[in-house]
Amino acid sequence: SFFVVDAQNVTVTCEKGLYPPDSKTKVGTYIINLDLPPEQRWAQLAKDKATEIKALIDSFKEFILDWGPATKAIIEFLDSKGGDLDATLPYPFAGEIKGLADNTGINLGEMLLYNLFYEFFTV
Amino acid sequence: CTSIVAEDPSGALYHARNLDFGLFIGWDVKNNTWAVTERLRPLIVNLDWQSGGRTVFKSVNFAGYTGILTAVKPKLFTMSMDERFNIDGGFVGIIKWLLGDHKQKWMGFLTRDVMENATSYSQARTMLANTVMLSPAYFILGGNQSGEGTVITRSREAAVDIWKMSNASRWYILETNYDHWEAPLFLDDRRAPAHKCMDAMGQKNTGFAGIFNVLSSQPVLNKLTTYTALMKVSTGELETYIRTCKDPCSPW
Repeated sequence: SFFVVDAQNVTVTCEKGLYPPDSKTKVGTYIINLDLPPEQRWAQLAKDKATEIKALIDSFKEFILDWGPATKAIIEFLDSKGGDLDATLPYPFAGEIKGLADNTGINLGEMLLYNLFYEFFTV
Repeated sequence: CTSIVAEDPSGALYHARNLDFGLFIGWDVKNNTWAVTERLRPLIVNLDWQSGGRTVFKSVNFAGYTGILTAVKPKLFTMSMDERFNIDGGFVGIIKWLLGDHKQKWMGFLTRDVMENATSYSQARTMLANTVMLSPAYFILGGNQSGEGTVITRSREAAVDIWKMSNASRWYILETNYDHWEAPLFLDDRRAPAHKCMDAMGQKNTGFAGIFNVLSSQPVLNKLTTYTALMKVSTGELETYIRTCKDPCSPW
């Protein structure tokens, strides 16, 4: 495919015949049981994906620390006060994030930061 | 991101999206990839949120993220969220929240509340439009009745604009990461190519296959794309595919 885009004229190659894609790219499903206490809902998923979550958070922190002192201060604050801040979240999020931290072995402040990632990137 | 709500000739509504994330976060010059995007892909899961043994809604999540970015509530509505960049963005909201102002809702918490608790398309739209949030966003909402598709452009405080499919003069409504009434950044125009491919596909070919092809056309598909999700509200179907864009490919 190639494309040329400008304000007046758009040329795009529209793909055809790509569905269904390779079944290896199809995403599997986990059940989240809303009848369980929040701390237990994500237990299996958290255990299965702990390594990948940790790798993402490490990468995320590495790059946003480069943005300057403001982001560094926010991350340090979240890291050190994670538990206190988590307790202020509404039901069921405080319990779910704590359960995720407990089941992955990731610091609660870092798990809180992960759940704030969208807000970080809207500037 | 690119989100599309489209209606087939029988009135059935489809909602699909590409989730693009990780711009300017670590370009790997050796592999031509974005670092965070690469680390997000192994975390993609479909979730079936159940109560009493029954599905309440289904979503596509990054494992460990408790909010909702893409979801279907069977027979009622579908929702996706596209990032809205703004100077008065989430940073201001985060600092206010850290300083104790907890009246604002985290974006992911709001969408989760909507998926769990809203019982109609109109109720979902009201919640997404009127709740004070930590950050701006675009919410793309599809219903289960003909013509039910809306793009809600949000500031942190309220809806800046509510754009309905019926006002878009098309059988579909489409949003990327720019206010629909303004031209996108010329370096990042996924909107015009997506429109071109939707129009080329035509309403009669609307369905998972046709929309997947549109979302596979560059630059709608690009190096930041982590997944493509396809939803049909009437049946509650949700299919998600992990995406990679092989070179030559647009970096965003």
